[in-house]
Amino acid sequence: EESVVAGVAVDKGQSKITVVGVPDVPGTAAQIFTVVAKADVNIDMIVQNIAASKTNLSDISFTLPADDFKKAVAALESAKATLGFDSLQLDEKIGKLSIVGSGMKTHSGVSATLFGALAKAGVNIEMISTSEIRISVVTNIDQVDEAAKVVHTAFGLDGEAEAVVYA
Amino acid sequence: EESVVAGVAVDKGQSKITVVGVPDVPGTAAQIFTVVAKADVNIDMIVQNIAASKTNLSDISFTLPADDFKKAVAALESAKATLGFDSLQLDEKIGKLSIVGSGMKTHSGVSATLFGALAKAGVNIEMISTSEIRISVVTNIDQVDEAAKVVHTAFGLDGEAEAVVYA
Ligand SMILES: C[C@@H](O)[C@H](N)C(=O)O
Ligand SMILES: C[C@@H](O)[C@H](N)C(=O)O
Repeated sequence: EESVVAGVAVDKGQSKITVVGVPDVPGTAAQIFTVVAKADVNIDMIVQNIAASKTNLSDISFTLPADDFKKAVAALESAKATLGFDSLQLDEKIGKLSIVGSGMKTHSGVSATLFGALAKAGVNIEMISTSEIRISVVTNIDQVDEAAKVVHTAFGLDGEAEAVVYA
Repeated sequence: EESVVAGVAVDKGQSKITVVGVPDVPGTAAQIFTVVAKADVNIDMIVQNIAASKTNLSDISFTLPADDFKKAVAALESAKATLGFDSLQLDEKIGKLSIVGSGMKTHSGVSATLFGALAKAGVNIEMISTSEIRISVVTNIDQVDEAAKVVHTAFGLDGEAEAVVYA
């Protein structure tokens, strides 16, 4: 199946929260997101990688509208004893850049192109999350507009498609 | 915007590779996925969380068709010196469970329900990756069918929608 990259989306309206050092056992993720849901917080991306083999602890990150940031942090802090995390790693302003398209399940070449363009521009990739129709990276908010330009060029989208920019 | 969960998808045909302990600097992800692309490997999910603050090292995981597993491992092992990773954490058979729907950007309640159902069934969540239309978790392959049942029930999908099962 062919991969098609249709456009680039930039979102500069989000924050990121990482719940650091949680036990990799059933119930952990449920507890965290129940706390967040009860605080009436909207969520965009959730990213969790495998636990560290030595510690059996994992980190769970999520992004959310900047307007919900303080509310989410407060809810997690007050539940700290129950949730048992080590710390929260917070980033009130992040850049989220996505390439959107289709057939990206066969997309190792698409990923290599995206990551290569970012690397050449000196943009560090803080988080990666993908689906068949979207490859998203989190970057420093000050680098994301430049990142969008180089990614447009890398996929030959200049002059054809505008970056979709969210406030 | 309302969140709608339309169905549950189970995929038992994938493997997972984690490239452990890579420097969190521009170029790392590009190099890894260039090696993978050159090996002509198809990729499904890529998951990378933020680096560990003490070490500035990150882990990059990806899932792929089980048929591509050996080829991908071989390519990464032979590029080890260039890529500079600590180790590869390998899982030749994983379960991937997804809930598919729409409007899941406002989905903290949907995530809480999904993770809660898995927790109650004693299914450990190894990785999480989300988009507006899909929330995916990686589980042990032996638990994923049971996981699909409890998730169906949790979202009231019993009798209405069949789990979409990939070989
Ligand atoms: C880390 C977290 O995802 C845990 N494994 C759980 O199942 O809830
Ligand atoms: C870890 C990896 O994503 C690195 N930050 C990069 O930009 O390539």
